[in-house]
Amino acid sequence: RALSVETFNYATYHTLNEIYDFMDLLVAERPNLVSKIEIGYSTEGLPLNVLKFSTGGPNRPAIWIDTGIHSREWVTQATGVWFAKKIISDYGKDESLTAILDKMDIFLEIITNPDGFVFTHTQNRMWRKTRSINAGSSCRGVDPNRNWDAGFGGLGSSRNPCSETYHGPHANSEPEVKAIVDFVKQHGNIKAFISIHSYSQLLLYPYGYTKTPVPDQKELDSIATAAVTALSSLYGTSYRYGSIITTIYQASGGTIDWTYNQGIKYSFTFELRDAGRYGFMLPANQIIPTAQETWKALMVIMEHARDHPY
Amino acid sequence: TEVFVGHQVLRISMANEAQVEKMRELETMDHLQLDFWASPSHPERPVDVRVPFTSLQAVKVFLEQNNIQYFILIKDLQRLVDDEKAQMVRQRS
Repeated sequence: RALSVETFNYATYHTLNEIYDFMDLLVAERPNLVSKIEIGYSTEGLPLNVLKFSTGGPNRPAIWIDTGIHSREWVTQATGVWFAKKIISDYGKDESLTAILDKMDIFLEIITNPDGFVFTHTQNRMWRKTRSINAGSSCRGVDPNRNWDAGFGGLGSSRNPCSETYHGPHANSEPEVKAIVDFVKQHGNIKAFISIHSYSQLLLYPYGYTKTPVPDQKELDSIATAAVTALSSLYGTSYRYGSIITTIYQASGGTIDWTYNQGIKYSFTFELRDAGRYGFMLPANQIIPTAQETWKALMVIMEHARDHPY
Repeated sequence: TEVFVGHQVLRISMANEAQVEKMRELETMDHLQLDFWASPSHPERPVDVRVPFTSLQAVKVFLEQNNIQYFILIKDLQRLVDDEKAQMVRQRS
């Protein structure tokens, strides 16, 4: 076990317990800045932990970041860990991040799909979905990125429980999804929502379930342009950006389509490195560069949310 | 524990919409137990598919018969899984 946040190894992949221990360490070391919130339980009873970075004040406008909703995308959970450390390191030192946290809270869910994540470590490295039991089928799991109430069950999702894109029996059937839905609704003041996936180097905004452009397309596109420019400035990683449906494919029941429809204008999703050399098996020596470059893009989005209240 | 010995990940490039359609057809062939890491959408966007050892021949024949270009992105997935596990153990120790 790492003895401190400083000695934690950010350049390797970690198990669920190691990451949950890391979260506790973080809270213990910086209790005035970080707290841990349990927003629910997974299908198999694991806690759904969210880190709250806050400098105080009730129900401030907030930024939500989640990583690892697809369990096999290990670089995303690893970048989530790095982000947590980055936030506590930079607060009070980096002017821009300090200004964000003086005005807004940041919520970070590092392991969004804990059952799936444990399963990738113990049984099947390639597991993507949740681990819920599907009545009448021997296949388990639901694609938690097709389970949201936004065009639920439409094209770009599957009704077959054995498919990797199975949408589930109904919207929010997955406790991992329902917990976020309840949290977002209850909070009521989330202004930016960023969901992080891998791989294929994309920065996407809504919609995925319909070709109808979002009313804020122009603004979201200009933020994406700036974010991708910032990201690429570090290591030259090339990203494409645009709406989900025009940039990759139609996908119904997706996270950020729901958040956008809830009124969270700055809804984005990332697909991190790599461009296809290793896919989900991105070597651990790429965790830190991936996190560093993604952080640059995240800062652009968070700064925009800070400077453009609505 | 699921092992991926002999599983390959193929990177498949489609030249036109007809080939995208063919790939969608391949996606529906459940008996091949393919795992699409990236699904077919546009001709300019390549598709990555994890193919179990037992389906490799059938998939490659399908692609070649339909003149669809591909190359092997990951030759043996299990090797990468083992390397990753070893790296984690090394880091811990």
